[in-house]
Amino acid sequence: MNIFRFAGDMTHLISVLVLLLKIYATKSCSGISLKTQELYALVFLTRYLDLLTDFISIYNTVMKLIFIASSLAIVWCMRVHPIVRRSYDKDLDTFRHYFLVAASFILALLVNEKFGFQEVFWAFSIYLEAVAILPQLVLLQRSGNVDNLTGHYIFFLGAYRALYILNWIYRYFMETHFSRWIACIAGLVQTALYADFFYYYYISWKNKAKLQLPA
Amino acid sequence: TADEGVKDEL
Repeated sequence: MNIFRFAGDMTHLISVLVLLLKIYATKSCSGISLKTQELYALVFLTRYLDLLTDFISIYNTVMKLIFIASSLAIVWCMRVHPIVRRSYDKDLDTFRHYFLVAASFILALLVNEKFGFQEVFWAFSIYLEAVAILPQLVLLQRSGNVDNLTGHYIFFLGAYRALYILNWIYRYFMETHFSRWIACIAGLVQTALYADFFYYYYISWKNKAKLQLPA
Repeated sequence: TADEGVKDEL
């Protein structure tokens, strides 16, 4: 474990906590894409298939349980919770995310580290996570104004994978046989998708203004 | 550190 990876995991955890706070505090999920949340639940469920078979550390197991439980809880809130579900922007959240699932799975069948059940699903989860934010970014552009907590949620979500890229660079130089080129390339794509959001987030922070994305 | 191939990252 290196500082970049630990910082990345904590940033990822903070993003989840900020989203839970937003939903709990405002009893609303306006501005949040249910499709992106469903994709994240799928990412964690397919990536952590080794939860019961490979024990790495207490930290690893606890964090996996937190990410699986929180992503399912958020999807449950947005679909079932009588008050929260009413504020879901159903007619704005129209990205056809099934294409992302299909494309990621096909790519995982073609490009993986080993052609095995767990390995293919691991590669699938890596590719899917890289594009899972797309429905959320599209919803953001459509809904125009973004409440602060939603803006912070997306910022931390984007920042965590950027920290992971530093972790892969660090491990590449420090560990002999370390190679995570699938995760690294997907991580670069994932972080690049946030580029324009990071820019508008920085502008809003610099001008102490509300976060505005161009329609 | 985990051996080769084991996914030790989240």
